[in-house]
Amino acid sequence: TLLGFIVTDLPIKTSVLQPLLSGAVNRSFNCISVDGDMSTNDTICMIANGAIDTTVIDENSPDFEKVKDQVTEFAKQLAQLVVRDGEGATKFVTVNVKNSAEFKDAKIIAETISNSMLVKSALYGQDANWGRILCAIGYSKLENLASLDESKINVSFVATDDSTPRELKLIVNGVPQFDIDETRASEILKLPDLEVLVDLGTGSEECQFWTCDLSHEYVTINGDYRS
Amino acid sequence: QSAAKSIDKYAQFVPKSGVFPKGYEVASLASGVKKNGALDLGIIRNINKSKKSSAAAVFTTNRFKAAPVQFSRKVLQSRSGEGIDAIVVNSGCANAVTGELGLQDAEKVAGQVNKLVGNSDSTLLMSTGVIGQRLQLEKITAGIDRLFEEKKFSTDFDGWLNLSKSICTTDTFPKLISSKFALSDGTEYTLTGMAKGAGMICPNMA
Repeated sequence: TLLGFIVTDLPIKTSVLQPLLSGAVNRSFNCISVDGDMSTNDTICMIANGAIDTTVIDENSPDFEKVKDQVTEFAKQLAQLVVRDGEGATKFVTVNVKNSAEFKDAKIIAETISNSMLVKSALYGQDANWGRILCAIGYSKLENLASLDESKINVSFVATDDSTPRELKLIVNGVPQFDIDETRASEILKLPDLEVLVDLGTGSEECQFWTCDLSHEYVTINGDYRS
Repeated sequence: QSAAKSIDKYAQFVPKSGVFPKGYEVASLASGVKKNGALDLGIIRNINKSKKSSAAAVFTTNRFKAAPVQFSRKVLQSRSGEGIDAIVVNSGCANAVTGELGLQDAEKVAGQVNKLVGNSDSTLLMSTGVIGQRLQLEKITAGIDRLFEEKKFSTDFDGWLNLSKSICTTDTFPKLISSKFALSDGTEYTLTGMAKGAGMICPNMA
């Protein structure tokens, strides 16, 4: 279950707070997955008590966009901590789907990759199994193929430390790179933080999803949760 | 190996200090719901009286919404998001799939806190833990009384950290972050956030 709250001493108009929070959650807590299961209790709430003496923030305030962005970035930080603590997780993985024709398609694809048990198992085993990533993209429940053109798709692993080359291309314009540098792939997959980059090449929308690997420990923890 | 990983994550991600927004107090204790005697009940309350608070929330879109979800959504709707002064969190029992009795339990907990803070319909609830079990109401109501009678509310770092621990279940570390931000006229405000979650995580809240 995900529970959380954000509190602030800034005065924010009640009618503005709900869309502000919903927008922040759609780019943060609604973009995380540990195991693909949705709880009966998930709740994020926010209270703004106005304890500091300043003008109430509403949609016409000069600082409205700034506050909205700050709350969104703050929510992302908090959401990412949940993924870092995913049951049994040894890796924090950013799935970045960019250059999509539609945002919703980028999100569906990012979520599908993030929920694939086979992708997550491969990440745990440090196996550069790009075929599973492509497979997950292929069965994503897209309404149509406006965002997905197999001749334009690029998939890479991206290192999150300072090592180079930072990006290891696995698929270029729909063509698998059969001669990938396995040593470099192995180095990147050993990192505790890594990124899977999917460039759809069909537009300019993007979505980031955060997930973790799936380890033996997950089953140990959940095999006897109730008893 | 697993323990070693937990210790590393705790050291890496749990802050040792923080800045917290004005006008809030927090308290927590071990009510006895969790079998290991760990913190399992917490309250955050708004004590600022200069303005009515604004509140908003997003909830699970799971068809089977737990009692605290149904209850809190109703409170927010009835108050139009205004004047929410407390959030009660409990861990160990999710009060989910508990039907009418679960809703009554939720109402009792919130009603007790409403009385203690002196504001009706001003309390939201969050529960986490095992699904399909009723709240151990006696332990929770006794715990709430103790928090108020023994004046356990504080504004310091330890208070906030303990509150974030009280909502943990299989979490290996509490998730607490806080930051100061500046508006364009230089006025500073603070955001503090806490979360729990380690498994059953793929939310789609609205």
